[in-house]
Amino acid sequence: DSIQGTMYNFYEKC
Amino acid sequence: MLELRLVQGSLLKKVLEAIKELVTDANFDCSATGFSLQAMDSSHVALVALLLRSEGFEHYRCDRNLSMGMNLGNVSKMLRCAGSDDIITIKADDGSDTVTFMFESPNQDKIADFEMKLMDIDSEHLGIPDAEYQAIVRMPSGEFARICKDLSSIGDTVIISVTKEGVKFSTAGDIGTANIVCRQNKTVDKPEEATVIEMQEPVSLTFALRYLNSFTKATPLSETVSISLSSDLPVVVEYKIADMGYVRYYLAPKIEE
Repeated sequence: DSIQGTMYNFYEKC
Repeated sequence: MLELRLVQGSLLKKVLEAIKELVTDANFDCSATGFSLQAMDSSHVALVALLLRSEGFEHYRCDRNLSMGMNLGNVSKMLRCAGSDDIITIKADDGSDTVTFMFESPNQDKIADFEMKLMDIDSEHLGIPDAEYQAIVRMPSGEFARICKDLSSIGDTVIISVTKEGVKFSTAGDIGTANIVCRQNKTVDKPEEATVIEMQEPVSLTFALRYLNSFTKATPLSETVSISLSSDLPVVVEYKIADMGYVRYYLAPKIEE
């Protein structure tokens, strides 16, 4: 099964 | 003081149509580099990054960096009042809580001012480092839009796989399955009709079609689209805006649990 990733899984806040 | 004059005003109209479905409110950032925006959709699954470089404007004055919060639906309402051949000027005074869009007809016989209230938007800015992608596919933007639309009538998600043979878009749903393979095709009359695949290594990722379909609202901005894929990164779907910049969409893939 897969879940939807979000931007926060890949990029950091700056 | 901010004053940006864009002779090809239709570009701005198209940009708004390209992003307003994905993002409700956003900060437009103005600096010496250009007019830019970075915003996520409400679920933080997708991100849009816009850049219109200052050199692309006929006149570009931005005395100090300025961030202007706007409701994109309202901006779109204003810009829809501009004729497709109109010259559009964006004006704002320092410290003002409004922005003015001025529309001039090509022969200067009609000039309109639309003033819009700005809003305070608490938006997060993400750092997106340059990355080497495992595969980059460049194809006609209309073709990509057609594929996303066709597949979304069958399923909700698409698996995009790039191999030496080409790029495959696959979906599955209650009524059946669908696979569309596009092979590299450089031998076309016009370069914008080519499908070009630069592959370092094969890659396969799964995405929600709903978002990709939303990205294709940018199709009128560019004849071609580039799709950059890596197994550990969001896909980047880029539409170049002739001589001015780009609209880039980032979409997080489905992650195996």
